[in-house]
Amino acid sequence: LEARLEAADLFKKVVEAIKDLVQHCNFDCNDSGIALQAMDNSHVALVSMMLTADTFTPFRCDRNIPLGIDLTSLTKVLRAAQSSDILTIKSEDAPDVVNLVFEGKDQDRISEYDLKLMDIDQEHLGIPDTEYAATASMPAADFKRICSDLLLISEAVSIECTKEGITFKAEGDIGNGSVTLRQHSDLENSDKNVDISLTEPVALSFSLKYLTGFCKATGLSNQVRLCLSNDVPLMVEYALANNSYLRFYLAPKIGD
Amino acid sequence: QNHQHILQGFYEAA
Repeated sequence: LEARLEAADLFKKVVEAIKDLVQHCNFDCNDSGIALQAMDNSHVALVSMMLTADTFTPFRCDRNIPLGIDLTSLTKVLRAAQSSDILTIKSEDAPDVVNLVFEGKDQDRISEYDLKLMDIDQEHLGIPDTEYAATASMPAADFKRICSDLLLISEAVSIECTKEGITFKAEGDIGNGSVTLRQHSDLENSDKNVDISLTEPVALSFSLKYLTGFCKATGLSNQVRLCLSNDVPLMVEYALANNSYLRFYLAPKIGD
Repeated sequence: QNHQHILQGFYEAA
């Protein structure tokens, strides 16, 4: 494997966004890119990352290799990379370590780290391609704000999506709160759009602790997309350049 | 209301 990123920033942010949800995971490398799928310990949430080969310049991977990595250790190594550094990830066949090289833009500093790998026997879930009943795209910062505000009211949020908009409702000991985002196109700045497509109304409850955790990915993308169907897990997607993505799946709470 | 489903109920192990 040899994969070079123009800026370490992307990889630093991805790892930062998932390290509190999953501790040990395999980075599955093959000629289409670097993928990761891992569940949290309680098996309620799942993270699915794809960094396509086109995300790297260049990308080369001659055979499929899983790189079993402790994300706490990887975070320690990535601290040594500045956001603007060129990052190269390298590994041999049947590796004991993954090699990370950080180069300053002006090429006067090269840092090189070897991170020990681990054998991880991970349960892999097959996630079918799903036609969701409702899809809502919104500014990622707005979603983060809504989740963190409602977490102060309750540990759970009900998300209701209708043609009129998407509503987040929390009921807690101190009272209730709700936030509605209406569909809206900002002609000057499409990053501010709220776009809803719906085949049937959806109402589901989720843990805000998990949702606020997913929001650690906010810096990766201006927009976030929520995909919902009744009685299936929510998908929260942060789309990245070159068809790469960071997706979180969250099982709904059981109703009354 | 405090109980959460787990993902295996929805997705098969691949």
